[in-house]
Amino acid sequence: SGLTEEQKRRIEENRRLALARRAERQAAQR
Amino acid sequence: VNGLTAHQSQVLNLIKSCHLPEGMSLQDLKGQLHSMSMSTIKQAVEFLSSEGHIYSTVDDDHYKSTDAD
Repeated sequence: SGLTEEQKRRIEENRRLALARRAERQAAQR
Repeated sequence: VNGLTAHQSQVLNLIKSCHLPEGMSLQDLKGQLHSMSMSTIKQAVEFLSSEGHIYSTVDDDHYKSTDAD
């Protein structure tokens, strides 16, 4: 891909945070 | 079904369908969702992001889905 290592790192970190957010919201709904 | 509005579902499905490493840009979304205003798209993106369905990638204009595929 044309992404830099820094961009890949940022994307991976944002994905991790989003997954944590999603799990939190799902847990709150139960 | 998933607690999303029709607009939010449309935006999420388009982002899910994009497999670029940097994800989909707001301009791409606008280009495909002719009937939706940019402000409606941005509101949907903000909500989906706050719920963890999508996340920003290289900048605040590009988004990917957290669904694995």
